[in-house]
Amino acid sequence: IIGDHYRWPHTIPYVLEDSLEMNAKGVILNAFERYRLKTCIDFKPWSGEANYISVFKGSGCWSSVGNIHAGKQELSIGTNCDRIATVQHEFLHALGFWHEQSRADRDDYVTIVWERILADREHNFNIYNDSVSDSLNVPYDYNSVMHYSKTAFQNGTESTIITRISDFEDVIGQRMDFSDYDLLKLNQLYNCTSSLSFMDSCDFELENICGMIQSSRDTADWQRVSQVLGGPENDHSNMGQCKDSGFFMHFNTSTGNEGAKAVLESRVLYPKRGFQCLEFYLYNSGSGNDQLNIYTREYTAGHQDGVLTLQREIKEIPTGSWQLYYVTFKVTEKFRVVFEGLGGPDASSGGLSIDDINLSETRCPHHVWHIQNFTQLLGGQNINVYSPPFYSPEGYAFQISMYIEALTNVGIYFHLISGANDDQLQWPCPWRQATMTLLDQNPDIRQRMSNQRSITTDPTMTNDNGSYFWDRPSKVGVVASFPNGTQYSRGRGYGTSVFITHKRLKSREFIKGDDLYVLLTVEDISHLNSTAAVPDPVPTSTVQNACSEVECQNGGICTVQDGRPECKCPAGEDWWYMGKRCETRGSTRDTIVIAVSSTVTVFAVMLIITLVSVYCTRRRYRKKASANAAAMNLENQHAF
Amino acid sequence: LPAPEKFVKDIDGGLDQDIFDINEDLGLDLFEGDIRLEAHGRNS
Repeated sequence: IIGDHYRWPHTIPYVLEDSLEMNAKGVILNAFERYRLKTCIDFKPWSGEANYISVFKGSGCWSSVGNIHAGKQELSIGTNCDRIATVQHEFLHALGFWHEQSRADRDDYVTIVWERILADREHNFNIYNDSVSDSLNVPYDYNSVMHYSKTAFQNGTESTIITRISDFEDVIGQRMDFSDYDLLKLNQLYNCTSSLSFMDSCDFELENICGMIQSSRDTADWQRVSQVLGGPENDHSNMGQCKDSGFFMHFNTSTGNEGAKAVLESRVLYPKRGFQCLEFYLYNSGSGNDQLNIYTREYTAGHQDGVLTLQREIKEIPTGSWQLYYVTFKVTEKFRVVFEGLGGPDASSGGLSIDDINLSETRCPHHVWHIQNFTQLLGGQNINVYSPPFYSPEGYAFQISMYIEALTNVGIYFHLISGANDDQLQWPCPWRQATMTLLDQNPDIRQRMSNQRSITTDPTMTNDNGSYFWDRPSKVGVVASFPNGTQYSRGRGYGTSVFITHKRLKSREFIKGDDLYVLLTVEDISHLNSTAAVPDPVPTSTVQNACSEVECQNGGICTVQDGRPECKCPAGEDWWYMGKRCETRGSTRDTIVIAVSSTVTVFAVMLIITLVSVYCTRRRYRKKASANAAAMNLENQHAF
Repeated sequence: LPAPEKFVKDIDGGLDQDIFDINEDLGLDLFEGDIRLEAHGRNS
């Protein structure tokens, strides 16, 4: 939308109202992380700023467009709106974006089939000329998270939007993540030059290898190559698809000298948040004893060479395929990432190779479900695939199932299963949010459009038979067996049958080298139970008692001052509430009225006083003059 | 109990509903399906 006054500051104050569902709160915070990774937009809990976004559970999913300076600007994430891309979509509205197909040049790219639109809904397909909305010189974006799908407002089963390029027919309406053009427009609109959580991405295509340096404290070097005789035949970034490109770094351990070591260090990086996630692909074509150690070299005061800290030892690396790894750091000073390859004692016919490194100040997934030879699962019968067992940080054992329908959809479900810690855990499992992400394996984390769904264990949820859904699996689950024959109990799955369509699953880089990755995180979100931010001072329990019989109006907050309840009244840029219970509204416009009226009053009063004094003075003067005249006559009479 | 492989609860009920489908089912007739225009028309 055109108009600077519609822009928000780069850090947007927000309140997650208590009306929101628990899962929605977690999803919204995850959406904020996508903004922080790919744009310069940040979010912070409201602490009394003039304008903020109040996210609440209203009816449906909706937002206003742009900053409308309402003080409390509402944004609704209602039932079934708790999908991360829906939240991203609604916040893009709030940041000033319309829908993509309402662009002035829309008809160059899609055709609207008006007769297939629901009655009285045709207005939703209006276009707006470039005096109202600005396309920022970015091409039409079929991939935009702001584009209607082909079935939007259909009155039957046929498409209401037909793309002139038929390949994009099923692309429009994607609700996975920001597209590249979404980010281009948003970052241009808000003059972004950096992001809060992105740190580095390197696919080794450039000869400068992203500023990485070879260490001198080793016996060999990492080589920038595009293939290795012993493997890999090609890089991971392009899978060998691009002629004369596709490089990765390789440490040759086949030279035969035991204990060979090659150290590769990143350029100096400057953290902002104090926690980081390193992600990279690793290929082992050497011996089973080759090892990769990940260090950080943190430059703190008094340590000119930096302090080397071992973060992860990667041993027994599977051979013959690219494997995805995550390493979590907690670094607060400027640092380098150090990759140390160690050759093992056994004979090697190749070595270690790394590619597609990404470093960001985000949380690493807790687990990675790697499915190899995935394509054979598609196009067959309906099939149910189960992940290996995993444990949440608190010790809840869980499993993911993927239900691949033969034709159209792929479903995904989260199951609690019986585990070693069940006797020490709380049942039903309270408020654990499981986030399942189908990874788009684009080498650059900023260009990924991964598909993500989150579900949250509500301990009060029951099955039809009255048992608790998230109760102990051994109580409410069914007996299942692991591939090695070990039996366990598996609870009911909770998820969606429409996680992704076959068509989208085969698009982008979800399947790469016939590998598919599902990233899993299970977090305790019980702390989100009551998150409505209040301005300082924070009410305490005594406040509750003293304030319990006081009701502040118009959003005022009751606090206790000197033992007495007082209402702190909300204020905006040019308005405020006042009075004992914030019952009176004031605004700068009133002040102006008061000032003008008092000025006029003073002027009028002065005018009256002046007139009266003039009148009195003239009357006295006239009286004196006439008296003088009379006296003179008398005098003259006598003189004659 | 249903067959183990379908021992699940489908929160979408098999329907991949978009934002506008959800709002339409709720009878909301918002501007372009999910935009709330302010009363004094600031937004347009």
